[in-house]
Amino acid sequence: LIRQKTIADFF
Amino acid sequence: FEAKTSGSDDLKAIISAISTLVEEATFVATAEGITFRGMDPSHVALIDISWPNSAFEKYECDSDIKFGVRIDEFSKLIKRADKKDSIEISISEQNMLLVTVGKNKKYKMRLIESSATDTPLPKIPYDSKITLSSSRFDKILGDVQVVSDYLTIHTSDSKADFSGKGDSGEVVIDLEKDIDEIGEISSKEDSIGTYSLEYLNPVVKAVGTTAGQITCEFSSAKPLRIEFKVANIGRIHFYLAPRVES
Repeated sequence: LIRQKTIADFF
Repeated sequence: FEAKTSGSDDLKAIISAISTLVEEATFVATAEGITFRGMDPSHVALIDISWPNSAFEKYECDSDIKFGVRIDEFSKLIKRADKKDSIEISISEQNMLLVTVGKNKKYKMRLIESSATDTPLPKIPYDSKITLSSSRFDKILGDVQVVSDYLTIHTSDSKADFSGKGDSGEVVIDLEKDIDEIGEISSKEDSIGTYSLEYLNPVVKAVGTTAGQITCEFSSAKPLRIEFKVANIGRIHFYLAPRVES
C-alpha cells in the first residue's frame, strides 16, 4: 500500500 | 510599512508560487524584510519564503505587522505590472492594502483577517543533493509526467536518476554529469524518494525562469526540499512530503 505522508509527519 | 520592488518579476514569481498552494496568504513584515510560510490544505506541501529588505528599492517597517490577502485578487493586480514596473505596497488605516503598480496605477485591495498560526519546518536530515537548472528540471518533470503522476528520485554515490512508473509504462532518466545543466550531485547515503507531480509541476512552472538554478535535497522516504535560486530573494524553499509504502 502506498501512502501520501504529510509535512506534519516530520515536525 | 512601505515596500517598493525594483521590477515586478520577483514578486510575480513569489505570488505565483504561493498561489499553487493556498487561496489566502498571510505575510509578515519586519524591519528585516517580508516572510511567508504556509502549507496547502492537505498539508502535503509547504512554502517558506524570506525576502530581505536589501532586495527592495525602498523598504520601511517600523513595527512588525501581519497582513492577509486573497492570493487570486493580489495576483490579478500584480499581473498589471510590466516587467520593469516597480510595485509599491503599504497598508492604510482602513486596513486596505495600497498597491502602486508602475508610475500611475494605484490600487486598493481589502485585507483579510489573518488566521495564520506559526508553522514549524520539518526536522529532517538531507542525505542527497542535486543541483540543476530549473528549465532542465521542468523538462524532466514533463518527461516523467507522460507515464506517471509521481516522480522518483534516486541517488547512489555521485549518480542520480529520475524515474516514473504508471499503468501504461515507465521511464528512467539518468542524470549524466552535464556541466552546463547539472551543477552537482552528492549523496552521503544512497537515497530514494517518491513525490507527487501534482504539487511539483505547478510550483516549478510558477517560479519558472525567474530561478536559474534549483537545488533538490532529500533522504529516503523523507520530504523533498527544493531551493529556488532567485537573485534578490533570500529564500524560496518548497517542501514536499513523500509517498511511502506501508
